[in-house]
Amino acid sequence: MNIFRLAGDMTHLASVLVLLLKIHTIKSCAGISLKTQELFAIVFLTRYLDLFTNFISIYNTIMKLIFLGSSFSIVWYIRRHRVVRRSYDKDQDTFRHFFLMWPCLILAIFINEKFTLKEVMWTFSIYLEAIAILPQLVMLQRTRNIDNLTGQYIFLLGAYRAFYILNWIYRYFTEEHYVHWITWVAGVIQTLLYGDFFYYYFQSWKNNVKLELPA
Amino acid sequence: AKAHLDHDEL
Repeated sequence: MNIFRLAGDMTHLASVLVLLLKIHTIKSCAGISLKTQELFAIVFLTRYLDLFTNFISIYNTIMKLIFLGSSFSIVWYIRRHRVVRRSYDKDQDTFRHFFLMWPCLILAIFINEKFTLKEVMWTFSIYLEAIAILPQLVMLQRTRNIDNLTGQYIFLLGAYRAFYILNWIYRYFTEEHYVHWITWVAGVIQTLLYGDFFYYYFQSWKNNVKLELPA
Repeated sequence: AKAHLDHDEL
């Protein structure tokens, strides 16, 4: 565990907590894409199939449980919670997200490290995570007005990705045989998707004005 | 490579 990996995990954790805070205390999921949240739940489900068979550390196990539990409870809140679901902006969240899964699955079947069910599902989760933010970004672009918590949520998610790249660079130079083409390519693509958002986030922060995306 | 399939990241 290096400082970049820890910073990445902590910003990831913070992003989830910010979103849960918004949903749980304000009882609102305005501006949040259910499609993206459903994709994240599928990402964690398919990635952590080895939760009980491959022990890495207590830290890893607890974090996996947190990400699984939080992603499914967020989906539950938006779909089922009596108050929260009324704030869900269904008309702005029209991305056909399940169609994103097919290319990821096909790619995972052909491009993987080892052709076993667990390994293909893990690879699928890496590809799917890379593009899971797309419905959320489309929704942001449509609503344009972004409340503070939604902005912070997406900023923290992007920060998590950026820290993971620094973590890989660090590990590449400090560990022997640390080459992970699949995670690296998917991870860099994923991080680039946040680039545009980051630009406008920092602009609004620098000029101290409300975050608003251009039409 | 040894680290390849460890999946020690989250």
